[in-house]
Amino acid sequence: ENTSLAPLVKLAR
Amino acid sequence: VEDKIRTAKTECKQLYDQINRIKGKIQDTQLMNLSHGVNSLHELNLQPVRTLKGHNNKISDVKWSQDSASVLSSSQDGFIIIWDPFTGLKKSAIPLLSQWVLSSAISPSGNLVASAGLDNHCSVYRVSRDNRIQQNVISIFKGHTCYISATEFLDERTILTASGDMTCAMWDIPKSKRVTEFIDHLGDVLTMDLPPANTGRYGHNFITGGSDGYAYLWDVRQPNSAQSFFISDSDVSAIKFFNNGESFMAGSDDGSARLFDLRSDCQISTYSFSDGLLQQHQLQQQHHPHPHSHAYSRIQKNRYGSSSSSTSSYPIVKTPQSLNFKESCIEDQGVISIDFSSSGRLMYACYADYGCAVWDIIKGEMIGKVDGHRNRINAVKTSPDGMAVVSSSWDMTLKVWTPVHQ
Repeated sequence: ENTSLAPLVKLAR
Repeated sequence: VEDKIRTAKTECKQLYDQINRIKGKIQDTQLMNLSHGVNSLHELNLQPVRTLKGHNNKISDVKWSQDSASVLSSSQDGFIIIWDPFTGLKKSAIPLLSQWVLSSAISPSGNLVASAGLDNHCSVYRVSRDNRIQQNVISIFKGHTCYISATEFLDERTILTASGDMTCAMWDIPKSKRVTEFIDHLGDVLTMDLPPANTGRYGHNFITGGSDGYAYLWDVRQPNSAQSFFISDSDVSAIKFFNNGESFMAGSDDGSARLFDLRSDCQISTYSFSDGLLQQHQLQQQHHPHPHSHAYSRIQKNRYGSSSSSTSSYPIVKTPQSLNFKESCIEDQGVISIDFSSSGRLMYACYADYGCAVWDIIKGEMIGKVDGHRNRINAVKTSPDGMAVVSSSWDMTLKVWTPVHQ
């Protein structure tokens, strides 16, 4: 529910 | 070899520092120094018109068509929807090949749309005029080795992409192949923008921002950048050409938006989130010294969204001196999207955990907020004709706003 791609991409870096 | 590289890097850094020192010496003023005589704007001038509902997951990107007659939105529900912003009706819905979409674009004619994201591909679709829900794939551009953060149509046969693989690319749609790779960034390319269509740079220039803290101006006719700008030590997550195409605003994760001028090759002003909020707070304290009316209570409301915990009628209020806006109020003040009003006087800057602040660019004052969504606002964008503004949000909706003219 709370996942969103753009911030996840940042986190994954 | 590594030693040589290190030496070269140090030397390069020294040369850059030298250039910056010289640039600093010849820069005679900043925008704010010239605006003392200009009156402040006190009010935000947007009125909500309608809410566009139809997506059933977070919206990742929103774009206006060049004729201002359509709004394109892409969502993690795996659809692009083309809206009529005036009636609020859906013109078409396009099921995407991948739902991991970070960016979408619409061609100048409105006949083509594109989506790109975590699948590392950029997919181009033809918009069907008869069938309103159709997936009509024209091309799938494969070649990036990491996610695509941004995509834009240069014209009807050319599309640009920016990627986490540190490159940008230009693709020929009819030939279905990559034409040019743009290499200079030393980190993920996070954001891209084209100059407005009525400016001299349109059609051959574009700008990008990256996790290396740099912004680059590119000319599509050459693979290396035309101009480079050091923005900040943090990610440059949002970038936007100014309306005349000769300046641009770069927004970074440190919470600042910085205005650069391409002609003078330097920074001409800075808009820091924490400074803007503090200044707004102090101004409001002067006018209404009551705790409920000032900025801090509004931040609390925003941080906890629409949850019932925010409805306490006595928010904890600290004095401005004890208030450390940077640490205690907004966890992430990174700039995630930037746009200007049609006159260029206002900037709509969206921050990760705050929402969309409206800035008076000339005075450097934060004058209001675009509010009304129930979750994070990704972007607030002015239509090319300046008659409307659209906001998109993780609450799955878009909102259309109209500037009020007095």
